[in-house]
Amino acid sequence: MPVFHTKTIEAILDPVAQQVSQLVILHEEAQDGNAMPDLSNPVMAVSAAVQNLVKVGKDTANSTDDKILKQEMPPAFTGVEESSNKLAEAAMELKRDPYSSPARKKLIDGARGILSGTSDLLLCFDQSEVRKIVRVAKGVLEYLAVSEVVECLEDLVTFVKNLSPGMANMANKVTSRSKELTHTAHANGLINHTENLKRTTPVLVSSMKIFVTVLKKGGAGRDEAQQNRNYIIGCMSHDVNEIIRILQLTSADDDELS
Amino acid sequence: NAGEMVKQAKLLAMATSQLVNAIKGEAED
Repeated sequence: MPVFHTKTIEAILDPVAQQVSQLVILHEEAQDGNAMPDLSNPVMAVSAAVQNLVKVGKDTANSTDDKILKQEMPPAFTGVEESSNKLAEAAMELKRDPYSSPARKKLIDGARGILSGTSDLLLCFDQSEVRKIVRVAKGVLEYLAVSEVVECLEDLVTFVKNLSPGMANMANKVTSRSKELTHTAHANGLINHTENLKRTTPVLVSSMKIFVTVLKKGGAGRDEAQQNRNYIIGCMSHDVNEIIRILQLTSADDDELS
Repeated sequence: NAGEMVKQAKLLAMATSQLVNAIKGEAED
């Protein structure tokens, strides 16, 4: 049985995946030896649904700015279209010979191909959504680096005004994403690192305030204040980098999250 | 487009499910 990466994809494809698995078992146990009924209508319905999905997919690929999505979608279209053609060929062959064994195998291959092709297509699109969250996270990472140049209270106020909405936006998106994942370890990783960031953001601001105050009072204790601030920036950057890494993992990367 | 992709994928999954049922119906007779 395939493992689906997100709950949306799982909800769509898991019931069909289970049915196809049962079909494969029946075929392997040679329990499907009776004459096959005319499958023209259900096969035509699949073909029409494939055409509609591919059309929406092509519209998406044409309208997106995501170059990776543009590249990755066409092979997924080919996958579902070839599988649909395979089903049509099998149905025609079975109409001529309702006992044809190669045609039955072709039917099963076609059904499996529709399943994996649809999964690939949805995964391409899902990864594009992930890249949008990654862009937000990289923005936060860049902004964290700015904290090292803040040396007066006025700049600190501006920094906090900009960091807070960026951090909240990322936390919301990452939390929503964690709820979508079927892989518990990946979901927990995202939640833990987001919680770390929520906890350390006020600590960062506090450390920056101490650094700014030290500078204002003549600079005694500057090194310690700077080291403390940099340590917190390092911890927060690590959390954001981990979020970026985990966001890009798929269910196949089970061992990546140690 | 995300909603439309998901909708069309659901419709394809339903059509595939009906096809598999038609094949299985024969096999289970």
